[in-house]
Amino acid sequence: CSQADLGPISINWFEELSSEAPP
Amino acid sequence: HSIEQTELADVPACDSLNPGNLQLVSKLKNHSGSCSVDVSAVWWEIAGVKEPCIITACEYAVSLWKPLDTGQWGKLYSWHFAEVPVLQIVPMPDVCNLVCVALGNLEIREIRALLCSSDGGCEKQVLLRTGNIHAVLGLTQRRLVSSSRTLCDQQVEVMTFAEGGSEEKQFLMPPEETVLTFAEVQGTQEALLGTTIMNNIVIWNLKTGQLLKKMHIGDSYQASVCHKAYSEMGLLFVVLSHPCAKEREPSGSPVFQLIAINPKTALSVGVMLYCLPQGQAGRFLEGDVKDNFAAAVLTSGTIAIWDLLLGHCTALLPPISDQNWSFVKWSGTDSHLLAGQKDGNIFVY
Repeated sequence: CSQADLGPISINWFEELSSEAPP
Repeated sequence: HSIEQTELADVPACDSLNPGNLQLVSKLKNHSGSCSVDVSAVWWEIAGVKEPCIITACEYAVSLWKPLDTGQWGKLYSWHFAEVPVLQIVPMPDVCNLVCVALGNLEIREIRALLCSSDGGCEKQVLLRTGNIHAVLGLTQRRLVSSSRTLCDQQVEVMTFAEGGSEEKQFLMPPEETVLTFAEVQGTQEALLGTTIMNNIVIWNLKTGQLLKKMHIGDSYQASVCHKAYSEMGLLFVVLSHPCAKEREPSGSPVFQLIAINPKTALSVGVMLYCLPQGQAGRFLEGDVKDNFAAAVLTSGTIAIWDLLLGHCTALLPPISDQNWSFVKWSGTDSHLLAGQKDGNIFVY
């Protein structure tokens, strides 16, 4: 699968989503 | 002790695909007379030595079998249940001397921990949870996650077993829709994944209880069961099976599917379909994934095994002794495949 299919990828997705999600 | 050892001549024929190293090594027979429902493997300390044991579940009894020097198995303990039948064994991945079971009729009504007294003398069981429980999974670090529904909301609870026998409870933020299955995410220690009845995949942070993301994976993935999830290079890879999948699609009958999801954007793409070889009929009934291997019992009564990296079916175990296979599990303690029939026969490959 190409990166274009899935949008910008972040290696640190878990930390980033945890900082964005409501507590 | 009820033990039967199958002779080499009784080995069921694998098909000509590539049977690999799959060989029947022993057979367990439960003579309880009730229907056999599940099998699993567990480490159990016997006389100071941790042994890789097998757990079998019939409707009203769960038995622990220890390995014998002869390559056979001897029944060590049995836990009995008088009122509610056993639905499934819930193995705890890195815990010794403890296994959980889910009991109920059509849906799970109770989760119980099965253990022994400290001197190893007698069987004990502890009621952990009751209610309308939809999904349960044993996690690493002595944790058990389960989801249950009341009339107006859903509770997702993580229970941690302390060494001393006490339990700690923590709640995860519930999604609006019912959770069907859970999976730990390999490569991301505190991430927990769930599949929902509305074809969504949800991700939690196990440490904080936050619901991080809800991702729709399309209407072709109805009632998906998640068997494995791992995080690599910023993507989430998920192995799903589809009990509602069509029997035949242009590429064959799909049983498992690998999809890649970008958790940041919630976009997903199918990577690989794991189909039955030509000429084989059936669809997924139940199965298990360990490392790079998936095993499934099919509606045809056959067990099929896939190498997830190669992408194709590598072995087929046809029904034997006029009995269809009913369930299949990979052992968590060694490289065994455990296959069971309703009549109580468990075959160890």
